[in-house]
Amino acid sequence: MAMSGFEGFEKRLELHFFGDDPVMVDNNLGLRLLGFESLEQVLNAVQCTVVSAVANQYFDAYVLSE
Amino acid sequence: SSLFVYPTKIIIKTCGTTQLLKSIRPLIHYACNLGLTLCSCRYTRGSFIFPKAQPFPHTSFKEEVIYLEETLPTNLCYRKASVMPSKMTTHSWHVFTASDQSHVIPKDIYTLEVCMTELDRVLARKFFQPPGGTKSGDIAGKEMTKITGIGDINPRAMICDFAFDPCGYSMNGVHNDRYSTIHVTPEDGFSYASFECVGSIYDDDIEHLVGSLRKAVQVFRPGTLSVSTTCSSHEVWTRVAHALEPLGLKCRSCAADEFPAAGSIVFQTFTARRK
Repeated sequence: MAMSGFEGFEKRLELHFFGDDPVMVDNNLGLRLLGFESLEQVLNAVQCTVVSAVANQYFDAYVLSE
Repeated sequence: SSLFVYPTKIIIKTCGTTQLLKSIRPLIHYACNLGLTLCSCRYTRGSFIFPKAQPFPHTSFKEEVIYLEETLPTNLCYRKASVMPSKMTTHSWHVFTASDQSHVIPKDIYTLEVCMTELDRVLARKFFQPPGGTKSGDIAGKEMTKITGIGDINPRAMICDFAFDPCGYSMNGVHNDRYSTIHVTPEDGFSYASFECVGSIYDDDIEHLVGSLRKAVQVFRPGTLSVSTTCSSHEVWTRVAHALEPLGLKCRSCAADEFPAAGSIVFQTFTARRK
């Protein structure tokens, strides 16, 4: 195909971690303690940004640009 | 695109020409600062519509696998890469998984990744903003969620939605510890929508999965659809076929494989009977 449109098919990455501090994990913290600046650095490498966010007691969900 | 952050799990799903795999190194670094160590990795994608537009390291699956092999720490020693085929050469499922010795796969949890192309043109138009529109992405997104019926897929979920200018849409659904997500690229000629959700085979309402899948597909009425089911139990992928056939979608191919860190992955493709 000569002309390129916007690529809809996504790439999906799932990473699992373990830690020795049960308090951090049991309290639903762990990776959720990552600062927003750190997340922005990660997303900068991917070349997208956060446009909207929501969270509950279990996890954080972000809608990203692109 | 979407990002989900759990205490010990991160899921990132990005489209376009994003360089997703470049997130691995900084994520490992920041997680290490929190005392967390990577124990498993799963990378999946369909076949790009415009593969030549993809930047490094996404120029080919071979290149992606080399990048993953070089980037992941050596403790993730159980590794496998595979391209799961379908009868349509434009729809293959690319899978790379890696895990360490300790990672245990929950037997009950499933992930459904649905990719839809050739969306119904009338329905796809609902994901365009009116010319000269001045609504914010949040407000326009909420309207799209309502008028398309996406909000009815799981009425129990809290929805975070966003409409892009001039077209396109993303949403995340949040319900207890379960997420769902939808992304839409509505332009004719390369229209695409995805739906993804997670659940447990022990959920009281596994029938809810069938209902959600049907509702999501009816929002778009695609000509072609693929479903990747990641689950150790065979119960889920058989229900997928049963859910879609009444919608006029016929299963054209089915491939299955086993992966470390993921368990069993079943890749099914469907086309509308009108084709």
